[in-house]
Amino acid sequence: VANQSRLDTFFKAK
Amino acid sequence: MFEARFPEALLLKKILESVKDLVQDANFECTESGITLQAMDNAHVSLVTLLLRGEGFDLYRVDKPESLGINLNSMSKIMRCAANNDTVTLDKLEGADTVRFLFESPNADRMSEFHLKLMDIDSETLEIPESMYHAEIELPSAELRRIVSDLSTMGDSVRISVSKEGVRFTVRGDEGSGSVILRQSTGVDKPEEAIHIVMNEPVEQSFALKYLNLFCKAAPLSARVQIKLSKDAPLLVNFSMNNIGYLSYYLAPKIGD
Repeated sequence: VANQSRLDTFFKAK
Repeated sequence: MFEARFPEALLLKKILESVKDLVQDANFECTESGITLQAMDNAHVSLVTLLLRGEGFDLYRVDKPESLGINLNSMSKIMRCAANNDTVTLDKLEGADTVRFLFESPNADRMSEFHLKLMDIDSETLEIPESMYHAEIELPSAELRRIVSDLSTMGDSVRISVSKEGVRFTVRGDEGSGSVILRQSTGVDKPEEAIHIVMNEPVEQSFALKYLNLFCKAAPLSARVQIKLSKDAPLLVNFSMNNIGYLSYYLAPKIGD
């Protein structure tokens, strides 16, 4: 089953 | 003082239609160079970025950078009161807690105005790295919308694979499966319908169709769309708006498939 990842994993907060 | 005049309400209406189902509240950052917006959906799965360059407006003036916190649903309700070909002027005086929407008919015989209360939105801005993508595809936006909508009949997620044979969109569901393959166009008789595929490396990723369907609401903004993929990175779906700017979406992949 594929899990949905979150954008925070890839992009850091400025 | 901030003031920006859109030559046609239709553009702003289309932008709102493309964003309001993903994001409820957003800050419109208004600087000398133009208006930008960056916002994530509540689940932090997708992100929308908008750029409207100052030079794309009929009139554009920003004395001091302003951040306009706006409920997009309220703004959308106001924009529905404008005729598609009305000009729209947004303005805000320094220190004011509202933004004014002024609609003027093309022959200047009708004017209406609405004042929208601004909100304090505590939003987190993400740093989006300039990535080298493994594959870039440019296609008609209506084609992408059709693929996403067709595949949604069979399942919740689509696997996008780019290889030498082209780009394949695959869905699997309880009832069965389906796929669409697009190949690089040969010949240039209808450039607006062409499919361009640039593959630096084969790449394969899965994405939630629910979000792709929402992104495709931006299809009326641009005849063409670019999608860019990298292994283990969010998908980029970009709609360019000729001389004025762009509306881009990022979507986190499904992992562990």
